[in-house]
Amino acid sequence: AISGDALDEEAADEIEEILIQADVGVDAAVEIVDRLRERLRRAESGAEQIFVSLRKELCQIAGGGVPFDPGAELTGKPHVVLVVGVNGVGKTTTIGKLARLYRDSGRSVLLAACDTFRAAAVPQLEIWAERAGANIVRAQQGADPAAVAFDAVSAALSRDTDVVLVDTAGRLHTKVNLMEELKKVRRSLGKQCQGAPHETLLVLDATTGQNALSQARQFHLATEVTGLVLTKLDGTAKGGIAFALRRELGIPIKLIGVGEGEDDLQPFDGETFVEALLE
Amino acid sequence: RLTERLDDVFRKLRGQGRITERNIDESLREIRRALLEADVNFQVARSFLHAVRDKATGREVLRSLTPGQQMVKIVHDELVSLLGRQMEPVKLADHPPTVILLVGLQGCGKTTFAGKLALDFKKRGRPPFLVAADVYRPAADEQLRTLGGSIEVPVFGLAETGEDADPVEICRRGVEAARKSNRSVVILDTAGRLSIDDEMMDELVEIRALMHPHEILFVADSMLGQDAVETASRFYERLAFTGSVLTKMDGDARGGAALSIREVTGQPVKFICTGEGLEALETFHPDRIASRILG
Ligand SMILES: Nc1nc2c(ncn2[C@@H]2O[C@H](COP(=O)(O)OP(=O)(O)OP(=O)(O)O)[C@@H](O)[C@H]2O)c(=O)[nH]1
Ligand SMILES: Nc1nc2c(ncn2[C@@H]2O[C@H](COP(=O)(O)OP(=O)(O)OP(=O)(O)O)[C@@H](O)[C@H]2O)c(=O)[nH]1
Ligand SMILES: [Mg+2]
Ligand SMILES: [Mg+2]
Repeated sequence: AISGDALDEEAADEIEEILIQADVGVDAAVEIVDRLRERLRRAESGAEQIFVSLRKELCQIAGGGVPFDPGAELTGKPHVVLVVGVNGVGKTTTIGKLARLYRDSGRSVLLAACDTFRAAAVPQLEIWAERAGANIVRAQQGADPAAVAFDAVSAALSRDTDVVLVDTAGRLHTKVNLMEELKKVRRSLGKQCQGAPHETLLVLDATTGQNALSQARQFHLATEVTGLVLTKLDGTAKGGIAFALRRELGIPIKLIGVGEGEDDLQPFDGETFVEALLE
Repeated sequence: RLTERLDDVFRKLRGQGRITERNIDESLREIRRALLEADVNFQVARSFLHAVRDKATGREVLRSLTPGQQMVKIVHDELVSLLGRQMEPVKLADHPPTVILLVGLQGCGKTTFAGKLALDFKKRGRPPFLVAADVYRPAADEQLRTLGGSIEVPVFGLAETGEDADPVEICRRGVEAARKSNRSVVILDTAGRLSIDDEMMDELVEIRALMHPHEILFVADSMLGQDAVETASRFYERLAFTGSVLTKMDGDARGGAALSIREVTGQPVKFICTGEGLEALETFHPDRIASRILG
């Protein structure tokens, strides 16, 4: 049982089990337990509860980022946000929600429909544009996504738009040609607006297991990810993979998706996240 | 690689003709790590390893294999037997149409799979019919119609029922339309939903009660982690699905969720999806999946 302040074999195993079942992963779980053991050894009060220490340890790993604030000063004009990730994780929906957040803080928003591949991808984004009161730049099915990206930034420049959100097609990180296409989209943004993309968000599904590591590594290599979005945290999955990602790649989690509606996107808060994981 | 790691374990305990208790425990730790890294659920891995331990203890190590390889063989065979034999995926109904209901979490690939399944039936000379029962996701109806259009399979949805129809009514009238036009199979595509969303789960329970589907397929993303057990068991509790589908297997997810889903529901994996195209559909081969899980 977990109580008191000494980390015996049984307590260590129990904690490891909790962490692994939350998708923290074996290596990260073992490391966390080791650090917890160290933390307890060094604890001044001596009688700090194991769970309090565990919570502190997890908060230290998960936290440390600047909380996302749509009203904060933007880097570029337009401020370009590239959204990437594997198939079905929630990129398009997240963009719809982000558009709403930026619109609510008084910003003008333009959506770039760079998923020119999947059936009804553009109509899906168009509905989100309408909901948020954002403009949208699109092309015909099968058009070059890099060209659409370029056109979208041009349009934003000419209309003096504050924020451009770039939706891309889902792609498995193992597909070299698709990752090359993504690099091309990214370069294209930079051609039309120096410094773009100012933010590259990798969207991850909270139900994903250890494969999230592989995804993050490859997407980071291809596009220099500046923040993670963890979606579907309104479900039963804990999203513990966030710890391994933070530990290995150091990329902060900026936002979490907690539902399918416009308002279901929240700035990431380490404490709340850890609380939910341990309950 | 697991075989190499196990070889290392046994190299330390060299000279053993038989696998003994001690070297089994050591090797089981390595196997457990491999299973967890492959996203096999913690509890499932635990009970699986007990079974492996029983099989391994006292077993003669074959002359032709190293102990590491022998251990992997035991694990592999046990995985294959658990995952279930290859089988005829969908049994057709005595009186058409065969009704197939697709369910699962958001974004796992149901709509795309609906198209794949329809194409597969079409190729087998079984005229399929698609029903777009997702009224929630923006442009979901359009997505299925586009897929259906690309393979010349009719799609039934809000355009046919009128805009106020709910998913239950769309399914009911869709099956009716399929029957009237002598279709062989009707595939009901539903909205992704959380297993803990009671209202949405009730909707599926109602569709099942009314339409008596011959097959209910739980579509799951192959990158699903530990949550596979929680989600699959909840879906199974409410719907008693008859098979699962693993999608996005063209990626590098090890697919341990397949074992978890099978273990916790007793239902077989029936299909594997290996790409975004409608041609990318395979039937389930337990030995291939076992090898993939073991890495
Ligand atoms: N419950 C829940 N569902 C979500 C969340 N975010 C997205 N979804 C759902 O996940 C499904 C997929 O969302 P999309 O936005 O189409 O995902 P995508 O990454 O753009 O997909 P592709 O473009 O096909 O790769 C939809 O049914 C969304 O409603 C979330 O935070 N919670
Ligand atoms: N690479 C790959 N992508 C797939 C596969 N199956 C589906 N997809 C993609 O995964 C994404 C989601 O597919 P959908 O069919 O929209 O998923 P869904 O379950 O219907 O989503 P919701 O209706 O929102 O719950 C799309 O981008 C598909 O093209 C597969 O086997 N491999
Ligand atoms: Mg999308
Ligand atoms: Mg769908």
